[in-house]
Amino acid sequence: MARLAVFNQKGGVGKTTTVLNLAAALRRQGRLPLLIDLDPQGHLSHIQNPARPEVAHSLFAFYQDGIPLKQLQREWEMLGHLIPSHPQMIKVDSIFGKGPAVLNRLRQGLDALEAAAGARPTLIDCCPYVGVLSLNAIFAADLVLIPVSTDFLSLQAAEEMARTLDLLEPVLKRRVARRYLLTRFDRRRRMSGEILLRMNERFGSEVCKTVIAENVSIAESPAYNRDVFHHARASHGAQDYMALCEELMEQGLA
Amino acid sequence: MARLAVFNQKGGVGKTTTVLNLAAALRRQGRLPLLIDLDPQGHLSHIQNPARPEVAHSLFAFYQDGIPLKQLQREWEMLGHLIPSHPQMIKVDSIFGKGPAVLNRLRQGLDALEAAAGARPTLIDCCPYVGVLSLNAIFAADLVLIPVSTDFLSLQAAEEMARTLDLLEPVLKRRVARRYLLTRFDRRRRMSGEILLRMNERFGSEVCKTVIAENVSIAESPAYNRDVFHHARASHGAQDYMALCEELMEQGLA
Ligand SMILES: Nc1ncnc2c1ncn2[C@@H]1O[C@H](COP(=O)(O)OP(=O)(O)OP(=O)(O)O)[C@@H](O)[C@H]1O
Ligand SMILES: Nc1ncnc2c1ncn2[C@@H]1O[C@H](COP(=O)(O)OP(=O)(O)OP(=O)(O)O)[C@@H](O)[C@H]1O
Ligand SMILES: [Mg+2]
Ligand SMILES: [Mg+2]
Repeated sequence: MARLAVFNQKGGVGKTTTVLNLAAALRRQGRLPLLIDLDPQGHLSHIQNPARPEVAHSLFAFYQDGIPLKQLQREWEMLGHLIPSHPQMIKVDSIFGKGPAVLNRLRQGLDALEAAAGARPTLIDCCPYVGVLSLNAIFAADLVLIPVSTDFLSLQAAEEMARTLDLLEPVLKRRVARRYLLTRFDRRRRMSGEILLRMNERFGSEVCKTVIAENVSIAESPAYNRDVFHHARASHGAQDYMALCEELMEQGLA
Repeated sequence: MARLAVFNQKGGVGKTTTVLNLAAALRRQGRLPLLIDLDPQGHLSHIQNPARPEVAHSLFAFYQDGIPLKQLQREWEMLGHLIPSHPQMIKVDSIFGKGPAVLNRLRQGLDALEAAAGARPTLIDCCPYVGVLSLNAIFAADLVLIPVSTDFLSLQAAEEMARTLDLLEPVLKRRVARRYLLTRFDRRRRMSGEILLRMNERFGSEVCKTVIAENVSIAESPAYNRDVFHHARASHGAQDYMALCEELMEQGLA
């Protein structure tokens, strides 16, 4: 089990941050993760390189021209590989129309890549929208990791995520495996504890034991085009993402 | 000038929070704002009433059946009126296809409402996605208010917002008026000052003088289905949103 779709319909909950830093933790554990930027806004790609890639060297080339994923990987120093996004990805929704075939495209591409180059932990960064792209990620994944920022508006979104994933069960003929990850947990706020309690009551063992604390090093690292381990190795942010990595590895999820 | 589209492609930057609390500030200034929830995820509507409205009593009825906006307004106690969203709104993208006519639908609806019921400050909450719905908001608005949370990933998004709005200029035959509003400003963090500096350098007088501080009362108020003024009237959050309201009113923007 090594394909994680990091997805939440809610914006700004730490999807990109989690892909970046969980990948970095995996790298430190000796794995060589593959990061896939499925967000047309390309925030993850931007952290790796602020200059936009050419369309032909982006994930869009896979969707539009069938270029194999193996050719689209670019090295991300001290992290692994990235297949970057491109603004044109917004067209994937309409290129393929609403047929079911498109929903399995990424999965097929990853299967082919795995056959050619071997299995490796794969993290897919999604945009906050349930469309063809995010569904590609969910259909391709062994697990959907749902970052939930520790605030009330995010609680409602967690409920909606559960519903969205359950609606897919008849289509996928399996229950979509999922984990909820509390992020931006601010210990000074009373509501943080209340939200953690409610998440545990509602989702039980699907809530990650690891909680990612609100931590300035996590917020700063993108400014240096880095993950939190390279920016501030001793920070709580780094510790929390390493703990998350170990928890997922213990459960065979990464 | 009283129609504000509160929009940013970036998720979780405080769009919904800003519509809620700016409306509350306007109410306290004696205005009677109209709030429009253009986000199919309906976070704003959920704060007003966690029970989902019937489709026939939501904004979707306007798009699908041409029901006049006047009939869809529901009273939001001590705030004004709300036209709530519905998950079915996700279909607006496909109902109308890609014709230009649909992009002016909301504007026409609001013109008709104004002719029937008079002008009033109107705040439109958008989802973090440039699609038919958000374009409806931009086409209908006198001003696009762009919340920018005070972190680096948001800086990049502000740049993309500027580009998105400029791309619309030939279509709208006017420059889209806009203001950037820094939100979630944490005075304890050094990077906050750096981001404020960069925003001012890049966007000059388009950056609101008012900055909304990171404030726990703002984060808590949705849990009580309230705006920050009713939840914690003396808080910095309330003060900041009132200052924003006064700044916009002084410039004739609300
Ligand atoms: N634990 C944390 N501590 C401090 N800041 C954080 C933390 N997690 C995320 N952030 C910051 O919060 C902001 C939102 O995070 P991020 O962009 O990763 O969310 P997202 O879900 O990918 O957003 P979008 O929906 O726009 O794709 C970023 O500026 C990020 O640096
Ligand atoms: N100034 C602030 N201080 C503290 N918390 C804040 C502040 N502004 C927003 N928040 C919190 O940050 C989270 C994101 O805000 P909000 O949902 O309003 O953003 P959004 O841009 O509407 O998100 P989406 O893109 O999902 O629609 C919410 O939980 C909100 O309560
Ligand atoms: Mg992201
Ligand atoms: Mg919102």
